[in-house]
Amino acid sequence: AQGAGSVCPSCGGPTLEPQAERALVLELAKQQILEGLHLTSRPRITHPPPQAALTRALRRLQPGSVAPVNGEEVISFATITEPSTSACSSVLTFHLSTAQSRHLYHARLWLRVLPTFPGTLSLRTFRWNPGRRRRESRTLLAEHQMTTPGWHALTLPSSGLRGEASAVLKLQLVCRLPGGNATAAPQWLVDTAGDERPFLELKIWSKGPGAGRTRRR
Amino acid sequence: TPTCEPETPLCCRRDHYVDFRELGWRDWILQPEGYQLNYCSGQCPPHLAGSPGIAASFHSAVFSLLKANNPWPLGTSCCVPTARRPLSLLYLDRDGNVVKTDVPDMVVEACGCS
Repeated sequence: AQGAGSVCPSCGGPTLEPQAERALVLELAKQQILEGLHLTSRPRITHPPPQAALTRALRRLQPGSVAPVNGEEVISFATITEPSTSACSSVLTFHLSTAQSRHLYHARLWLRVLPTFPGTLSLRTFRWNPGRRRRESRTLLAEHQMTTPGWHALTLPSSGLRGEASAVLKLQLVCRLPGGNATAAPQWLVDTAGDERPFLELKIWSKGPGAGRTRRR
Repeated sequence: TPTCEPETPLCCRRDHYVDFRELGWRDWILQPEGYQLNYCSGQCPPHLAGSPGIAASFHSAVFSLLKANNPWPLGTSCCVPTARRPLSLLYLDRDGNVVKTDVPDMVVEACGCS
């Protein structure tokens, strides 16, 4: 504060030139934020979500909702990697990090049912494990009935989605129409591509349940 | 916390705003656009030791014992943060997921002399 070459009022070290001080402050800011987020370097975003999908998803979360204490809230957008295995089935793929996969405690699947579907839609959601034997390849997570078109938030059991390693999470949606008609094409029922793609809304402990308490003790 | 002008020699909070654009991080930090990287600096003469703020903490209790049992002044009193608040961040992780979290103790709210 007293010009170059004089002594810092607090630590007694030499003051820096304004430019060097600014560069130091920016470096400190980077370190502080990376440490706060438990990251070693800034993430390289190779597949950013489409802006429209991002804006729409953020609007869907509770407006003004606060991130869980000692935790985080995650939105993970679905990608469609497998062609539909049957006329009324679709596989959604999500990419979660190890920590997200291990410590999630609340999960909702948001998807948009198109206005063209007829009547009540019964949708079963399976966790799909392609590497396993046929009988174990999928696990029923939940079944939902939807009677109106538009966006729906389907609560899924978090225990069924947790995993120990970084997870490529695959969910298989199997729908059943009124009268058991299964010949409808999936994209006809659920919008799985573009800006209206489904997404997972997850709540996650950042260090596992109860970490905060441990620190207090 | 007294208002801090650059010329103020005493310990106080120095407000400093960092825009994430300056860090080149606007692509992965969605909100906010920047944050207050405040810091504490300034002199702490002996009569200010332990004030304000820290005096209400266990640090001050220990410090009072030290003062009572040792010749005063004991070393230097430093200008340190006495109150901080979290920073809410919305950012993209490497998988393209949107993460919302509160990072604790990120913004210095007040300063005092230890």
